[in-house]
Amino acid sequence: EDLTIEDVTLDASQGRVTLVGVPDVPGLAASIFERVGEAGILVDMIVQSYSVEGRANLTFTVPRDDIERSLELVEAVRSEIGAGPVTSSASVAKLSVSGIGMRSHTSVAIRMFSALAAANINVEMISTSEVRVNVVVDGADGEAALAALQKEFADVQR
Amino acid sequence: EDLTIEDVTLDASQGRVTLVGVPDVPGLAASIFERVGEAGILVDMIVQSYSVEGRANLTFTVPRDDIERSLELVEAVRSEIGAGPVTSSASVAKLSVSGIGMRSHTSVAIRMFSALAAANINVEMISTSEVRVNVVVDGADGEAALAALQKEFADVQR
Ligand SMILES: C[C@@H](O)[C@H](N)C(=O)O
Ligand SMILES: C[C@@H](O)[C@H](N)C(=O)O
Repeated sequence: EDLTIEDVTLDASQGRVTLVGVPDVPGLAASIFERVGEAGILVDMIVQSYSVEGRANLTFTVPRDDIERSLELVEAVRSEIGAGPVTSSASVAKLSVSGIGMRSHTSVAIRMFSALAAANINVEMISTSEVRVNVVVDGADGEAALAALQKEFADVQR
Repeated sequence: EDLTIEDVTLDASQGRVTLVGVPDVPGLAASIFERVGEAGILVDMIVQSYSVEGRANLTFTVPRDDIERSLELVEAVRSEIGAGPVTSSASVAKLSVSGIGMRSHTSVAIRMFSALAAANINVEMISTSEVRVNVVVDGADGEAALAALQKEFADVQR
């Protein structure tokens, strides 16, 4: 397999907010993130998996200093849109593996999951795109996760 | 705001599979996707939002022709790992907006959500990375969603 990885990186600067049980109807993602954007908060990852029984969980990550403000904003929107509880973590670690032409290499994501599993590190969020796979783990696991992935991809890193 | 978009694209070739209620313990993402990868199925998007009450929903997209096989594989894993039901859609449409330096532009994601809301199109999945925002809508809404986004970003497309 002709696989080349550009980079394995760790971003340990963020926290996450999850809005559980957002009604799966048009317009709600816009109203949640318009509110957060208007406050000047720089959202990094936004992840929504497919809804279950008409409700979806929306998770996003922000700089750690913006967690409190994000929680206040999301709590205010929550009752307006009839969503469920809000959960958060003050500290998450985002591990990214990026490389050109990754689209044909599902194996990059699989190797990430396997390397983290072997290190007994829990995968908390996953977000893949054609050129990059992002995985979020607990903030306390960031360094160990980075080491596990650097070792896993040492043979194919440019 | 200094925003430049490279591309607004539609990929209407895929379907999605969602495994609901995966226990949030290390190693399960690896065992699910090792199975799918070994079968030679080319997974495109993998999205996992943060878990709720110790369980996470995992959604992934595959070429439409591979939906049946993916469902069989995931059903086989499901009982082994004690996960919940499996849902799927035969046809989803992935809309991608990509551009260099997007990380500081939460506004790209917000503009996507707002443009789709204005067109009354439901956002089914979201996956953002630094250089690309992917949104999945129902397969039947793909063309209308593409038109709405091309119009929204016409002023900043390279
Ligand atoms: C949950 C949320 O994404 C909703 N489906 C929307 O379109 O806004
Ligand atoms: C749900 C799944 O991602 C699990 N947390 C794992 O690490 O494999």
